[in-house]
Amino acid sequence: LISVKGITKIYQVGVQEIRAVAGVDLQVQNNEYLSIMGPSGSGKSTLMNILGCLDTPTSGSYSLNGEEVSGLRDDELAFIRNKEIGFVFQTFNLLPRASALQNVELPLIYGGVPSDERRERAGKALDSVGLADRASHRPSELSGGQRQRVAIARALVNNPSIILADEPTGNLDSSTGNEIMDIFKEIHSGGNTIIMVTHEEYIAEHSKRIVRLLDGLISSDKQVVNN
Amino acid sequence: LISVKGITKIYQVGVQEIRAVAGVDLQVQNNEYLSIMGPSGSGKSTLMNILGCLDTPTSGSYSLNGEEVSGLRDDELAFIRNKEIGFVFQTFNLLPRASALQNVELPLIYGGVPSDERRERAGKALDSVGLADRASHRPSELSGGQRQRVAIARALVNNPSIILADEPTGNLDSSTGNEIMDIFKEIHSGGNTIIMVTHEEYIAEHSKRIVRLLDGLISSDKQVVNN
Ligand SMILES: Nc1ncnc2c1ncn2[C@@H]1O[C@H](COP(=O)(O)OP(=O)(O)OP(=O)(O)O)[C@@H](O)[C@H]1O
Ligand SMILES: Nc1ncnc2c1ncn2[C@@H]1O[C@H](COP(=O)(O)OP(=O)(O)OP(=O)(O)O)[C@@H](O)[C@H]1O
Ligand SMILES: [Mg+2]
Ligand SMILES: [Mg+2]
Repeated sequence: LISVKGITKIYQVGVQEIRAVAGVDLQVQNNEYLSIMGPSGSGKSTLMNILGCLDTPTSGSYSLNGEEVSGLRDDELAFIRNKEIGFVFQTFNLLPRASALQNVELPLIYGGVPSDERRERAGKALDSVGLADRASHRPSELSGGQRQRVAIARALVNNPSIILADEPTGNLDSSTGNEIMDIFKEIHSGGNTIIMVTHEEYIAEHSKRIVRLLDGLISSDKQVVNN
Repeated sequence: LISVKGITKIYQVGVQEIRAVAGVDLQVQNNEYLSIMGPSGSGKSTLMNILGCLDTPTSGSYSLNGEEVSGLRDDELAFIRNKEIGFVFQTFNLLPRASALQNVELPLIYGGVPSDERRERAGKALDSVGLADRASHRPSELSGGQRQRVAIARALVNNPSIILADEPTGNLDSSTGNEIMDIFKEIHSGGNTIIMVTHEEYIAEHSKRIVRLLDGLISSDKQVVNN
């Protein structure tokens, strides 16, 4: 269970103050599948970074599985991130000098998984996103959508209980995007929680609940009725 | 007029040979507005890079305004690029240490435009994409969609005769995406040529012709009838 109350994130740039997240209350149950939508600049990635323990709020409280994470040390936050949360970044954040396979292995390296098992699990994750034949290629040798799929494989490889996916299909054609949604549906059926940001309504309708942000605040929060 | 015949681009990665563009013939008249669509990995960005003189084909010929550009030196290619072509990259390619305004000024700096004029024109270009109030911010202080809009402003600032836009709206909500399409329509009405890659059908339908790629080859080339 994720429970945030009164979360704000305020950036100070010179004399300008930007209220990226302006007071958000949000609860996400275990095994929920929700999408976050909203205009460019409305605070989606900022909120995702806070939910994923990659950033801390300016104010407000965040309880993850009953534990207040606002007060944790960096190493404790990193432990939770690596163990509980898989993240697909809007900008992919792949290591440019590592191969696709090595990029996907990363969460397993942090998790202390032995080399043979690591290689096998990373290979399977790449296969699940249709890139088994490109495992030895570096990000610069892959198309935009292929890089995105490597990022997705890396988020999935250690089967985290929570997947946070920021625009996971933005660079994918609709057929490949639907294939990724099938993977997410399977993960969700397995008990995991998925929170994704998307600009595409047809992608959001794969989830079960859509939360809309506007100027750093939640403007609506509705179940998806066709699904 | 752009005329390419028998264009191939073959990458060699270890023992693997990847035919990113496998034999493309394409003609684009002045003042045309066309979209290129196709699955992830089908060769769209590779073709765009060739059309934009950012890369050279493995084989084939490319005639730009009656001049065979295959045989030009790098400085001659760079001259054509800077003078004729504005490019929106799939990965934005913004300078991380420069402000939004400085990023947009870049084509004008290369073009030898004086400082005051440069600043004014860059400011107007940023205003046209709704980011006048963020001119002093660096890319890391901007959202994904805001960075994309800076990239679009930079492509437009010296009013190039050809705009090549690789996924210009992939990180934008549909409302902001439609605003960008309005800008492109205005540019097209002014006589410029636009070639854009997009995965979004509703974006492609703003153009007048859709070319579809599949496995490095053109699979269809049709006028858009509703527009
Ligand atoms: N520098 C490179 N070295 C090796 N292979 C490459 C390189 N650049 C692209 N490729 C490969 O060439 C093929 C076409 O790539 P391209 O980037 O043109 O695809 P795309 O249609 O733009 O895909 P997307 O929709 O995912 O952006 C892909 O299989 C890609 O992996
Ligand atoms: N590091 C930062 N410093 C200053 N301002 C920031 C920073 N990161 C984000 N912002 C600003 O905070 C606001 C929200 O940004 P955020 O990235 O959360 O938006 P978003 O909803 O993800 O947008 P997009 O759809 O464009 O990706 C924006 O105005 C953005 O410019
Ligand atoms: Mg974002
Ligand atoms: Mg591409």
